[in-house]
Amino acid sequence: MIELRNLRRDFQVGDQTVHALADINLRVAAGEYLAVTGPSGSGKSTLLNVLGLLDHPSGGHYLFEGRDTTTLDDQAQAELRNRRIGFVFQFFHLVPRLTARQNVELPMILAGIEPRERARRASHTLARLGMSDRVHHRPDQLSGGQRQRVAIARAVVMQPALLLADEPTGNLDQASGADVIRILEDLNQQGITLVVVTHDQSIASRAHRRVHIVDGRIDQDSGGNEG
Amino acid sequence: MIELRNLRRDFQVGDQTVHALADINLRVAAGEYLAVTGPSGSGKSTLLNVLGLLDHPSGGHYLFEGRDTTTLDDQAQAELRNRRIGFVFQFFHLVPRLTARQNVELPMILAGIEPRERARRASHTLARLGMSDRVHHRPDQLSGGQRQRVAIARAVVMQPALLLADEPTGNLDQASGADVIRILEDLNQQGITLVVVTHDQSIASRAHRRVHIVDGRIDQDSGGNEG
Ligand SMILES: Nc1ncnc2c1ncn2[C@@H]1O[C@H](COP(=O)(O)OP(=O)(O)OP(=O)(O)O)[C@@H](O)[C@H]1O
Ligand SMILES: Nc1ncnc2c1ncn2[C@@H]1O[C@H](COP(=O)(O)OP(=O)(O)OP(=O)(O)O)[C@@H](O)[C@H]1O
Ligand SMILES: [Mg+2]
Ligand SMILES: [Mg+2]
Repeated sequence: MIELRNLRRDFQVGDQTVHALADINLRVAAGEYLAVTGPSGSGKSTLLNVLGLLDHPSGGHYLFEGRDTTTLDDQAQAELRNRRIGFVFQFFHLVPRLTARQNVELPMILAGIEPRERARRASHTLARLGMSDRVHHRPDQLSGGQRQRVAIARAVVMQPALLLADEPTGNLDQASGADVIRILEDLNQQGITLVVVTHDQSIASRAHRRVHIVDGRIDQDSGGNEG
Repeated sequence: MIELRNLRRDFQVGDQTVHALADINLRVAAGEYLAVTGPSGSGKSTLLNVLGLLDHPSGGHYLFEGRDTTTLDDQAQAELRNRRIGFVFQFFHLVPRLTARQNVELPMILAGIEPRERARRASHTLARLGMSDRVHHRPDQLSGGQRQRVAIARAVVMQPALLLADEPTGNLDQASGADVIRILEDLNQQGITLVVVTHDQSIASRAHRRVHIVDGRIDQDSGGNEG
């Protein structure tokens, strides 16, 4: 489903070039459950941003379901992103003026889903994340972990083909974190491809496959279904 | 050093009142090392914001070194905050337009420390946090864990009497997190009062005392030096 070939991502800071990703080769089959680990600053979020079509490679190729994403125009990329990919950001990126529920409804509004169905799905997903009593709070009226759960709800509510989660339990206690992982794993059981960046070894050990990144390169890969 | 008496903090959301903190009674002696734990949404950040003079109680009293902070005017509170209290925010609150090093120098600029001494201290603290090669990056050019380390550097560089840290390792891998805890504990060894909010049990277990918060109340307190 995903193929990264010789993928490179550089950033320019003054006259310094940061090689955030260097020669990444990775294949992920549809339905896989992959954990991405590595030290702070190693390139995990950058990798996820490329996978989520939120960032472009500086070199190499990203094939999504066989199509070279570098050949798609902005419109086509946006469409692919909105319909096929769900993203839980490391720092959530919720819309400040919208309530928790409105934030979760947003992708459904963009997909043209009608109001009653949107409300039903948003309530259901927020309830599963223990957020029913905070649906009308805006992000600045929520705790850190509550914002994180709204971000997760927004990412999963469309049941995307590919779900990318960047440190989804970073601000959660043990119990809330376990609920989140259960929800993500349920979606994977239903066939959704799941890529989770995490610093939590207990979460990484639950994944079917582990990829460890160091200084922008894959240092270890416990092995994909495609080998 | 710190005394909270019948402390209450309410938030209003529409016609709903959220009792974020309810009847908190807590004494912390100078030099103590306290971990604050509890479920997501239980009131930990709210407690820390009150302790850091970033928020006012709705009821009850906060005595800092014997002085009732509720009787201090804004100017006096700001002065106390800048000189005596260091704060690591759950979401960092770095100044977007300043580099990592400039962000760390900011409290020293406010305290009138001269440029060469500021530069020396900033470099030293950032080096201890493994950030020497990122000193000229702005926050948007840093990874999540790198931003967190800059926030920590800024909080500790003034060697405040009271250091409040809200989930300081939430975005860090095991090794970076251990470095951070070592730095905080070194400061505590030097006499700084340390209050750390954390979801990480391995960190909470290192503290000399643990306070567990549930629904805005202290559910367990493993005991202060003052009883
Ligand atoms: N916009 C940018 N400009 C310059 N450098 C950047 C930029 N974004 C990231 N970097 C650098 O690229 C490297 C990889 O960053 P990335 O955010 O992918 O790390 P990460 O593995 O997610 O780290 P963390 O675990 O701390 O979140 C880091 O060293 C970072 O400083
Ligand atoms: N400005 C606000 N307006 C309304 N409610 C608020 C506001 N800030 C916090 N709350 C509510 O107060 C409660 C305590 O919030 P707080 O941020 O202190 O929790 P926390 O223990 O730090 O949680 P986490 O572990 O998720 O960071 C939460 O239920 C939250 O929804
Ligand atoms: Mg990251
Ligand atoms: Mg909090």
